[in-house]
Amino acid sequence: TGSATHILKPLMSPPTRDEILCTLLDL
Amino acid sequence: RQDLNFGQVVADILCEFLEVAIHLILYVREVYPSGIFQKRKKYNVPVQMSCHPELNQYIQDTLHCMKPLIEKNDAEKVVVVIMDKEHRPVERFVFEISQPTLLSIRCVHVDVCFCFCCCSSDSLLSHVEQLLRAFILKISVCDAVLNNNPPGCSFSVLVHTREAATRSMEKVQVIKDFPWIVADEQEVHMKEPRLIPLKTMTSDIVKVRKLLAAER
Repeated sequence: TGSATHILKPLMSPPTRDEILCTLLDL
Repeated sequence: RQDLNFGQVVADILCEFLEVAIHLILYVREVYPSGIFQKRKKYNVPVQMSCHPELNQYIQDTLHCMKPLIEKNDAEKVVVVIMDKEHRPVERFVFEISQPTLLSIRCVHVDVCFCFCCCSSDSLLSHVEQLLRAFILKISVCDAVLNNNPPGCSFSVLVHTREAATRSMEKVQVIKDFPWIVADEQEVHMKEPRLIPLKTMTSDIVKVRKLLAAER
């Protein structure tokens, strides 16, 4: 019917805490 | 002013609010190091917003894709989920969104024009600003009622939408190269969550019905 609820999310994940810490260290 | 698209105005206001809210949740719930956040002023209150380009871009892309759904009143809920290292949800911030009905949109549209033309637009905007400020303040202090999260958490943003609206999301995918997928059951549901109602807000032009925090 088109009325059912879909729960969507982005396929890509946000940067992780560790990734962000690494970029901060690079700076 | 007659060309003012009510759905777009509401979507703009809500997306801007959600952007501020997501940044603040990530700061308050310590998902990212506090060093990447800077104090800014939004809705006339101090908030913490990330200054990390990659994270900011991710949040902007997410909201950009969500905006057409909000414009068409197809987004029922926007949920910010905090997940542990095993990607199990430990906390959810649920924004239940509802716009006025089509009839009231028309009425409100007239009201908005009336406000803009005959009164000062400042009073209307200041009313909305007051309401959104109350939400932001609730988020700022929500850690007082929530347990600490385990270290190494990440987050995800989920949108509850009607099945038929998924097509418009697919359209956006082509444009933005930011694909969306149906969320896994384990990312959505929490076992016996503790629900904490944080705030409900209604205004003639924007309705964010409920802000709930749920924790495992």
